[in-house]
Amino acid sequence: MNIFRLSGDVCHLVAIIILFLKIWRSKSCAGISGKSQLLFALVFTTRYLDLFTAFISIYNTVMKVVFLVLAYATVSLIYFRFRKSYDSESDSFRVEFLLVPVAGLSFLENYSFTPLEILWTFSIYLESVAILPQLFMITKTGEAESITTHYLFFLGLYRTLYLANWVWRYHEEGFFDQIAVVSGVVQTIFYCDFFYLYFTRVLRGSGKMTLP
Amino acid sequence: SSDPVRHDEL
Repeated sequence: MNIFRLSGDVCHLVAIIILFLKIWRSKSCAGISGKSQLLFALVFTTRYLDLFTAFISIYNTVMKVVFLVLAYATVSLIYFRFRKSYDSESDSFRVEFLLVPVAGLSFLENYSFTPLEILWTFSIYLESVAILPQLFMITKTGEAESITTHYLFFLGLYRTLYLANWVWRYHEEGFFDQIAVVSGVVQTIFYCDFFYLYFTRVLRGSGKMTLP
Repeated sequence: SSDPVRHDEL
């Protein structure tokens, strides 16, 4: 465990909690892509199957369980409890365009051709693109509430910090995970445009982020 | 094997 990894995990947790509380307290999921949240629930489910096969640490187990529970709780708020506020018309990204290539790639490019490994690889690839329905929704409606942008900021920062973690681990431990690193770089690139808008628009004032 | 390291990351 190093400082980049720990702060990355904290940012990830903060992001998920921000989103959950935003929906819970406003009793509305307006502006939130249910499809992105479903994809993240799928990411955690396929990646954390190792909860049943390998014990790493209390920290590891607790975080995995918390991420899983919060992911499904968020999905259920969007699709059940507050579904009247769900803007399904704006959430029109075709997820099959992500799921099919990601599933295909995880069969082709993995560390070993076993069910658990393929699902782990699938989760890594899927995570790198899972935010696209949310970004697409913001582009389509042309705006995002500032609380939603804070969620996206912490979610983007999490994988960016993991990149620093991987550089650290490579130097300190000689550990290099090609699949995770390449996917992590791709994932971070998707946030670059958002980061720019976040710093130039959200943090300098206006309540909402509006697109040019 | 790098497996334990990978399963360590979230």
